[in-house]
Amino acid sequence: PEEEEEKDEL
Amino acid sequence: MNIFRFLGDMSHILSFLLLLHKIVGGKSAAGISLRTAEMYAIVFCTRYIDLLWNFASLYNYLLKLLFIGASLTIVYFMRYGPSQKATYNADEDAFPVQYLIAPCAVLGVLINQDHSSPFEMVWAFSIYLEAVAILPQLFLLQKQGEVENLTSHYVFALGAYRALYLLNWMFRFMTEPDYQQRIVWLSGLVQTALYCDFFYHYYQSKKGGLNKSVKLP
Repeated sequence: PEEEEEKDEL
Repeated sequence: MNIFRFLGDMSHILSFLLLLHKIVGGKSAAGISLRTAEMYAIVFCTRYIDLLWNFASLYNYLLKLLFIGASLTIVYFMRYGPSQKATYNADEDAFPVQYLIAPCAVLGVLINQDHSSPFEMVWAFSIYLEAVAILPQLFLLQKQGEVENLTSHYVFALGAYRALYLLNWMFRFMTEPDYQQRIVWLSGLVQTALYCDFFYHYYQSKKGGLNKSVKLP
């Protein structure tokens, strides 16, 4: 699995 | 935050204002797909469930609340508003959404950013569903052939928002070292591609003046 990106977009 | 993303969010807000103006202000649901409206409500209620624990920024927080509130308001008026129900064409709004929701749910479980997190599965589902949520609306417009002016601006603004997000992702990819969001990029590409035909006809009709209705073959 891809490393988790922060969810900073809508 | 960059200008592309900001303009994208403003275009998204504009699409909501146009749709609310038509459905609540104009008391008419003519040419609007309830199925698309309901899928968007699902998209936002699933994707923004992190409102309960994620405070990335006040800007995000407020817009998430706005998008959930606006999408639920639209579904409410289309389902229970007397004059909206009278002008809503259920027979034509017939796109089989189960063939969109089920595959997105399967994809959300299989392809996401962290297979151990239920939220990541739900979040990926909402990204995939948003990519195809406009299909019932485009299907309805295609069936009706003629697109009422306000509706055409609503669909255009909704398509433009994700197109601007594509520019935002390109900009971030070029300026931020290890930025990558393959799930969102691919879904956003598919989502914007679905609008190409509409964009073409919208441009053809509007270059003669903003108030001309859009004709779809």
